[in-house]
Amino acid sequence: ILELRLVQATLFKNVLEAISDLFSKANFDFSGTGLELQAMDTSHVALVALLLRAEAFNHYLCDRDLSMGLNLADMAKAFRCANNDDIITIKAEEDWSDTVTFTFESPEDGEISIFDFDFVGTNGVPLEIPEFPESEYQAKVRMPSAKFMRICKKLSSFGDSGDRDTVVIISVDKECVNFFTRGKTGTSTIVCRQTQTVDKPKEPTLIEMKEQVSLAFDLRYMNSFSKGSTLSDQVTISLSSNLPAVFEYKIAETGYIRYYMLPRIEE
Amino acid sequence: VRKQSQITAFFSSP
Repeated sequence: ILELRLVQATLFKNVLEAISDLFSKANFDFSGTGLELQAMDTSHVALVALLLRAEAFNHYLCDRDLSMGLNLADMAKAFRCANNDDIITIKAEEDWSDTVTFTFESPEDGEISIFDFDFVGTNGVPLEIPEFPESEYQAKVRMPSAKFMRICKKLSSFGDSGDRDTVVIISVDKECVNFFTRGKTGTSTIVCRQTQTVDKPKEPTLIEMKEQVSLAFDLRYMNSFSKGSTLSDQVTISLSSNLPAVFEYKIAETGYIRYYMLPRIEE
Repeated sequence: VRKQSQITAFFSSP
């Protein structure tokens, strides 16, 4: 039996908003530890991995590991009907081997909405994701997630919006991280300096650099990743020319959402 | 031209 309860729908609504535009299906793995979700976009360029530990839920009962593929577009539609303070219950029973039930209950008027989702095949997930040692990354940048989202939006408005292949070059050099893109008739660079934590202790931009690094990424994907900002105040971007970049948002004390993408390589 | 590799080139099925 699987039975989970969250007294505020917000967390799950935000998770779906953070992944459903880029990823159409996801694999949900429930175990004693918690929920582990993985999804790949249809081009197999980006991977998202989410962990929500059992403690993130107000009630968590999972007596047998359960893995299910679910359609994220359908789920996002259902969750858009849920209010932020609705109580969510997630239930699956062993004899219903191919359905999971999500129930939204309004604490104010007692209205209950019930959605049954059929399991679907997933896009080749889950994959094995090793934890790479910190030392393998050439640079790490931590900044407010709202700032990262703003940077992506600025770059998108400059780059030709009709061009799906706008590339952003992220360069880290000492105490600066630069975001560079080329539009039709010029270029745009956004420079972020490491900020003094004394001034704004809650919103630092921190740069750890082992060596200078300059990598190219697809802006369209970065824009989607920046939607993780509803889940965390800070984003950490780990960069390496040999490893997939990781855009990580920590979810309070109870988990994380990590987006992985390889840099584009000059041919 | 910059080529985009698939993430599956790096991570594999368990």
